[in-house]
Amino acid sequence: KVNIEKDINADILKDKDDNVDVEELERIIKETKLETIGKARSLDKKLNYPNLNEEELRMLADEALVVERADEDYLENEYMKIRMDNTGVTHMILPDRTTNLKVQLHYWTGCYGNNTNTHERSSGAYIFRPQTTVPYAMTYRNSGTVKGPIVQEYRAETKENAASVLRIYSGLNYFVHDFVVGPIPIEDKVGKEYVVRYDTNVVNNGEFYTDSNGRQMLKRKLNERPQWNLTLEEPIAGYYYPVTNKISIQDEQTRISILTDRSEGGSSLEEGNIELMLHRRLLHDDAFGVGEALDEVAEGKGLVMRGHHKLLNINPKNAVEVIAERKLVIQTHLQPIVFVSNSDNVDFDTW
Amino acid sequence: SFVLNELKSAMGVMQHHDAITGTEKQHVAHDYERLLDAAVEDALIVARQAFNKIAQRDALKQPLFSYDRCRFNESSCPTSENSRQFVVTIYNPVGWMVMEPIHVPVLDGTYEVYAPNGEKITSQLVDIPEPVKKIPTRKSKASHELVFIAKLHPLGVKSFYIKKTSKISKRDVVNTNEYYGNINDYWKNLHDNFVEIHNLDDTVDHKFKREQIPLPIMKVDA
Repeated sequence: KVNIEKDINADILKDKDDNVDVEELERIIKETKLETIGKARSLDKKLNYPNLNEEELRMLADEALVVERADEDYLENEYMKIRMDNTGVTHMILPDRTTNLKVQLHYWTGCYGNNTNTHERSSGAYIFRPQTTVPYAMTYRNSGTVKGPIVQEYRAETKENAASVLRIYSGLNYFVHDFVVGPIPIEDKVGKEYVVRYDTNVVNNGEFYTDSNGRQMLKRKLNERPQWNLTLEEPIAGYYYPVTNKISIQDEQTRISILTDRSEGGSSLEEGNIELMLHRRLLHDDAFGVGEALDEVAEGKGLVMRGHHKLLNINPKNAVEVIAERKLVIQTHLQPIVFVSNSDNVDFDTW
Repeated sequence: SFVLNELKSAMGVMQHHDAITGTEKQHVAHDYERLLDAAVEDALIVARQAFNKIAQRDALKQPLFSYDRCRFNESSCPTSENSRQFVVTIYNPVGWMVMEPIHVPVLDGTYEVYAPNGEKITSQLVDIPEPVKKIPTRKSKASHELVFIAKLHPLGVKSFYIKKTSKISKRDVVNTNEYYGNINDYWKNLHDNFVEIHNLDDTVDHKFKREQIPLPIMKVDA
């Protein structure tokens, strides 16, 4: 039912700009309702209740819908509340404002060709050249929620070997996305490039900021270059920029920044969205010198990468928050160094 | 300094544009790994000596602290996994106070974390997500991570003393998926702890194993 509901939403979105086929929509909604009634009927059998009549089944189905829609949960600390439901994270709620938020993993499939000209170029170690203009979304499955005095987590996995843990800590004003990606499956003989997208309702007018090798933040604008008129051969890769520590989008009230734990490629291809590339596995050489496909393996399996992003939501007009964000960027780059030493020979008092 | 020079030299090689972007050939990538690994391993001599120097331990005697490399990216740390008590020392490289969440890979159990002033601080045991446990190269017994917040002074070093007080974790935090997934482990832990508390011979298959240990009460998050 959830899948059908998603399909309906997708259809509504798809038809938003065209003429909405109302009849078709009504048909799908009716089917959804029938599906739910079917579930209620099987539940009725399973529970060994006396057979319900059609009206009672309909009521049970309505109730089930209400319960499913209300299936929401929160991660919460002193600074923020993260609202989640069965589709994942939906909102970031701060004391003075609320931002829509969706964290979604996608993958791009790599082009392949004989590298004789620009249009026959393969996606490889040097070149990011996706086959499509829209990435494939991966479907999440909730794999547990943890709540405690220090950390609260929401966990999700996908069947394409990627998993996320969304985490907030007590006393810290940022939201952490810890991800494990790989081994990227290539049984279908298609190279893939995994990205994460943070979708928000920030109105950034196609503008986003990336840091320049840890120096100043540079403004990037979709389909524009400051010095010349631009026609891009590669509409996706042409907008990818290096992100050493930080990428951000902002409007009047909100600045969403993602702080990375390593250098990554990043962009903002759609309004209110930030995209960062996490992992790549490609099956063709791009003929720029390396002479190999970017298909690294360890112990016979593709590499797995684990990393984290910190997501900050600040008011760009608040100087205190802006300075705190700058400090957090530096302390994410220069993380504390942790040593763990055995002290079996040292009791607590001696220590 | 000649030990640290090795690491500096390796880091110099890593400035090559192929090393930075990953456009080197595969066998070159392996060579970079070899270079870095050897350099990091040698540089740790300095850390090992420093721990014992601070503890005023003569270098000729058996060192007070032993130190193995941890792989926090795989939630693996041989020291914290195998010790009943260990010290976590953290260096803050920036010039202001930092509050940093620390995740230490450990086995299931109950742990106490002490700040440098000797006060017990709040900590939380969280199970390691399944996808991390399934990383093909991961070789670790750790099933959980001990999480606490370290308040670090500018450019300061702090040590936290951690000891394991029981093999059974306090189940005030319950992840339902983990709970059902590891119910056999939970039984085994209950048994082991019972044997340990009553100082019994673990090799004997005691009857109480099935008779005296009550079933854990399932706490299900609706």
